Amino acid sequence: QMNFTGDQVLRILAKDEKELSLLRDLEGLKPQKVDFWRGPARPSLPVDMRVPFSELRDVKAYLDSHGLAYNIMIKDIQVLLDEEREAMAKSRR
Amino acid sequence: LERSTSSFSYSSYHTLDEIYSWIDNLVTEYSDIVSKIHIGNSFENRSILVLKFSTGGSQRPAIWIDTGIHSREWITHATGIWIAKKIVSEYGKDCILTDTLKAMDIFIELVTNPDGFAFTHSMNRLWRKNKSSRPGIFCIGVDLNRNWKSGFGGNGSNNNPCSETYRGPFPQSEPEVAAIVDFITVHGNFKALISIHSYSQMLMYPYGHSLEPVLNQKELYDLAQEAVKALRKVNGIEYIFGSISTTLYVASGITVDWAYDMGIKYAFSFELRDTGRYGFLLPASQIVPTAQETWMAIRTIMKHTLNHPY
Repeated sequence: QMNFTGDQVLRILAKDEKELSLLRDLEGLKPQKVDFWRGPARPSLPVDMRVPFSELRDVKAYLDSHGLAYNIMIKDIQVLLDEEREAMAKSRR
Repeated sequence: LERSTSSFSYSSYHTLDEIYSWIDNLVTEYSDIVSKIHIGNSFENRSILVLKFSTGGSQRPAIWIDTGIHSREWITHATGIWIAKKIVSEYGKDCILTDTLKAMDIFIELVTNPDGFAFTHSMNRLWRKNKSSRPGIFCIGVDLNRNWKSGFGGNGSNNNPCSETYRGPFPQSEPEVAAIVDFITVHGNFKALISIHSYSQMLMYPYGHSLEPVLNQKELYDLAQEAVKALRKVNGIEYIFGSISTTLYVASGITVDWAYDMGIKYAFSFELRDTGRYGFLLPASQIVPTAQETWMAIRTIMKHTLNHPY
């Protein structure tokens, strides 16, 4: 099983099309690093992206430097995965 | 493995083996109304199974429901299982369902992407695509919801095999998609198709590949509105609704566009709940509430399909 310790999901509310395209650019800057759970679609919809722990600093710096406000939707993915796995094991028991 | 469908835990997530074993139990216990159809094999040669709910007749008008085309969306398989059990439990009690099954058949494909789903349990919980690989292509997997013939290769799909929305080398290149295409085409009498995804609480209809409204757009808009109202009544969860391209984004080569172009007028795509916090990792405690509300929306679509034969 891949481990996602420290990976976070950031939720960004892009104000306009320009900010959405900045987020799309991020996928090109960090190929196969940034995983859009909810892709950049339209300003009224949030963008959720999973960022590996190793890339967090760069990605947050990119967002800050472009004035893209974000909040942390999931602080540590592995914690939720461990809870999910434990719940499955418990149900099986 | 679980011994019967009544001891199965519907408020937990399950592995592929447990789901396939549950399917066998369901078919055994309700053999008068449910049968299992093997419609093909996945890229890694796993069986692709469809549940058929029928009270007789032949080639009756039919309703298609699929879950799990994106393997990490575990809430969709769990919702499909709960709905399948609901159908066998409520037949003869729920008048809308009973009337539907007296005139139509219902087909449910619970694990549309078995290879990807198995991989989420074994190696990578966040895997989305199938597991196909081809000589000379560095990355694994095709996004099965970009591999359909309708609008294939357009905006909103990617030609880069490493992308999460990689469309594949050609339409229906993936066995998981080709199996459904063959089955629905040969059957020839499907009247509604519902493809269940997660997450972001939306109910959408074609087109995804174009901003052009479909012919019966007004009817689909009204039906979607009625369905999300029925859904909201259960737990108060709000959905937005509309055509895929105007509600979410332009996406090409998707299931519901193909279905619509095949003449299936009532084609819908659900994006189930996340309640704004969990994304694909919705806790198991939310499986049953999610399934209950989704069922009310699906029941609304079924009722409309039954009452508007074409």
